[in-house]
Amino acid sequence: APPSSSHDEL
Amino acid sequence: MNLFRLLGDLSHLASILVLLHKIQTSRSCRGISFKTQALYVAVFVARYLDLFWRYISLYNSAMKVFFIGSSCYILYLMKYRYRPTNDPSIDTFRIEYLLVPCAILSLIFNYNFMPTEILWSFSIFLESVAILPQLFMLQRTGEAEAITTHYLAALGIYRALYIPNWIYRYFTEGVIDPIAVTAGIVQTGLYLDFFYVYFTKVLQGQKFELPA
Repeated sequence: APPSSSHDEL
Repeated sequence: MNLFRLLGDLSHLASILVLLHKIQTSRSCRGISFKTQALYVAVFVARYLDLFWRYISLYNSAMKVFFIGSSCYILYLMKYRYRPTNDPSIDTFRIEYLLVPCAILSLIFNYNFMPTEILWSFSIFLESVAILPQLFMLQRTGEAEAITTHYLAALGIYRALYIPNWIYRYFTEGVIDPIAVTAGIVQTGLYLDFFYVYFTKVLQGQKFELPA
């Protein structure tokens, strides 16, 4: 998974 | 999910409902930048097509479908049903000045050099500046209907609320997303002038008018 938390944000 | 993000998303949802309400009740899209709306379609399609391969929650998927669907519907209203009320001669911002730099930035700054991640970064960068044609148009005409300013305020509040959401997530989950945070701060910053006039004039019952 990409090291980004915002992929679960809109 | 935290309260800041939920309220932010609801504000985003509200902004689109306000815009639809404005267009439907006045039977006009006067004062709305077609270019900004077209950029939002590009933003939503580039970012939310992941709903075909990444499931997060029913809430998340439903919102994505709504944002893609409603933004396309608004374009349809502006381009076809209420076309005579759309005045391209005042919607003159050159969007290639936004698209090209965002495309270049997304090739440099992304979390993985693959099409889906580059598209994600592109959508984040593009969203941060997509409002510029609309603000530019407002600047040119110097005034706006109250309902149009409510739309813009809800849209600005949505992004502003994402900032405390990231601060909250940093302290509770220990995560930070530099791309989203940087673009989000820029995006919120673009609204500061507008917010100033909105809160000091429109909410006091005065007309939205920019100083000459």
